[in-house]
Amino acid sequence: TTRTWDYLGLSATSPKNLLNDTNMGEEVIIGIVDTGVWPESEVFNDNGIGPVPSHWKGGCESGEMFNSSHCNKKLIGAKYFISAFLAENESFNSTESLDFISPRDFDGHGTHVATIAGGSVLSGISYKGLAGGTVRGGAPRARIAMYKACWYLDDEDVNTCSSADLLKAMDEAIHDGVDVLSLSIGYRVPFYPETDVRDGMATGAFHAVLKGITVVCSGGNAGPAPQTVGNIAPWILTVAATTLDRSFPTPIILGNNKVILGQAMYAGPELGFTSLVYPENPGNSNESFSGTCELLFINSNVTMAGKVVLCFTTLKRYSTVSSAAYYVKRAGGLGVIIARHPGDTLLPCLDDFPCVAVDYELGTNILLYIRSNGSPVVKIEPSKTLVGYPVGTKVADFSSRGPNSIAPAILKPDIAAPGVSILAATATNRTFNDRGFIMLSGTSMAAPVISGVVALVKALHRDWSPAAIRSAIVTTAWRTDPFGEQIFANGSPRKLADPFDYGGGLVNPEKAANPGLVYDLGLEDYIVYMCSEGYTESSISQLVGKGTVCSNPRPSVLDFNLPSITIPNLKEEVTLTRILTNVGPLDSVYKVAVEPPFGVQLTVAPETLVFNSTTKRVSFKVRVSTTHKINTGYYFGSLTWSDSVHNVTIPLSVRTQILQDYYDEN
Amino acid sequence: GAQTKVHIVYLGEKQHDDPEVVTESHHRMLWSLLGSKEDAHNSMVHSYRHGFSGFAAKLTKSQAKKLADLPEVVHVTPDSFYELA
Repeated sequence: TTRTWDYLGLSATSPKNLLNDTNMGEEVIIGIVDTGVWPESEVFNDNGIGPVPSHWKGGCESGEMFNSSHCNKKLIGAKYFISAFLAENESFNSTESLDFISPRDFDGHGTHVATIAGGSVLSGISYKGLAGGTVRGGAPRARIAMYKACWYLDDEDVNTCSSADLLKAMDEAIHDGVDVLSLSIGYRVPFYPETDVRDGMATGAFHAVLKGITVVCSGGNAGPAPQTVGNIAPWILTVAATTLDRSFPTPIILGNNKVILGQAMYAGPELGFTSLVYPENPGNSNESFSGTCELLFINSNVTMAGKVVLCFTTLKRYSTVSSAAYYVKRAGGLGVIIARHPGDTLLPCLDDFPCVAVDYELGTNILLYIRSNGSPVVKIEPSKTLVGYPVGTKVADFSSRGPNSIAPAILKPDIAAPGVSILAATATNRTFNDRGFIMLSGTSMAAPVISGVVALVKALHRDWSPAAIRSAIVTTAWRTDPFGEQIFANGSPRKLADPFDYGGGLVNPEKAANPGLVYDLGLEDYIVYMCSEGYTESSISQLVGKGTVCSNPRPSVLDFNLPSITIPNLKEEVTLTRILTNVGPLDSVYKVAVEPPFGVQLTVAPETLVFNSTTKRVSFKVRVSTTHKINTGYYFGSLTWSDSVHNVTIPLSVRTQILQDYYDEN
Repeated sequence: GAQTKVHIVYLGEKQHDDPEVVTESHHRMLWSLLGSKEDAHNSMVHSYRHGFSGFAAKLTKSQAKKLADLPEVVHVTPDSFYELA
């Protein structure tokens, strides 16, 4: 977070901005369901923070290494939910387990996301000199309530969260009076329908949203493949992850004086000129050699001892880097250069072992140097922090992508926020922490950025519904980076980002506070949505607590009043409706501007919307037809209402399907 | 003797504002299924009573099926697990 908020235009030093207009979110309570909290972290100091908001009905629960006195006016809630986890994991030994049977965070993940959403301001923080600056949350005076429902399983070295415990945590959070719920938790494909309680988060979120609580969830880390985005219920605000305009270039200096800038978090001393090797058979040996990173262990120690090793991998997960470093170090090697596809999962290597990532092009350059030189050598310098130009913003490779696999007409993710190499607080027992701070990547880190922004918007507009807040965030998002440069989406290959990568775009907090118009939704709209999706009237009735009769024929999901239009199967002309609510000046006139998707004709009626003291809500219709003669992929465009002060933009995504429900691989 | 697993019994919007009354209704539902107050107490894992109504309980497959057949029950599903993102 030492860069996140300045990058998004929420600088604490600006005399007049959303941060200061809202007293940094002091009256807002952010509930977080995660792995718990490390209460001693300075990010939870309550210096200068006023009394606990009067609507708070929660508290702090004591347990192992945690008592209620760990709470203060910043950390106002801490509870834990373990009953279902214990019932399902009979081998779990709560006495011997590393995790704490209390709200205390063993993993550090919960502490990290809490910092991002609402941590207090702490200057002079870095990771071993990298990414230095001021750590703080999006709403630095907001109150934090931690609901621990995710537990560390020693045997499997993973954290897991039981649906039954999660639901209890959400139920308690609703009772306690949180204003925002932030969940950096997900499920793997295939997903469950929104009304299926197996997706406990969707069920809990539905009831939270009906009570005015905005629920923000991570979209998942299963990218860049399409149809991988999770937490896709239309009442949830689903978040994708981008990079910041920050990187950690690490000079690799070859013996021929060519300087290559790789990426690493190497904070050790400079490694002077050292022999460089790519393990491959010289042609006269019976030994086994491999230059594949995950197979470096088959090389003899002699091959790698005292050298820097170059290897190539097609795998993106971080464990490939850490295991390559381990194999080289075990053999007596001094460093490793990993050539790979960008995976946006940079981490330091254990014991400050030099491990530097490059792409295939630069890796091949190094390989050509090795092969053309009898005694290749290399020098590796410590990583530096590069902020601003020329570092561009990318949707992270790992960030899960749309379209939505349950309801393709509902655009997911909704929005994107920085979630790569974010420096925030953690548990002090966590590997790779530096004085209680760590850099982590994931949509886990992007979701609380949005939670922080929601807290600020909510502080300004207490009466806005979760749907109105979501609309404000989506319709005002940047479709470029904050400096006007286009956002790319990492993947194979890297491409320009589209709504399936980032929803409405990159969150623009300042604009979200004053959107002009919003696409609002309430209980009746969600009922119509569930009718349109074919859910039974009896299950809808029980979900919403009152008798429901769906219209006959059932309504069209295309009319669901989202801040986006997604048509997954356009064949004949369709007409859909949206309703806009004025939240800006009473007397306003908006005109429409459309960027149609390629080969798609759009007509909007009326083309002008007039709002005044008696007309706060106005509907418009969009007629859509295709000129394509074949089944196409998705094409993208946008629809903007503008009064010359506000630009209310929604993404358009249209796929022509002449032959419906058809799949081919030609 | 059948193996029990945690199931979530989801009842939708709560029918009463008093959380104690909501939880009591959950215990009663389990009691009538399992036949004794003590078994119901031992089976109960969580009572959801503030934002919505439902409970988590240790149930066999056949017990879960019996509950699912009750008209006031929306869903009964085995517990499942999420991971950090």
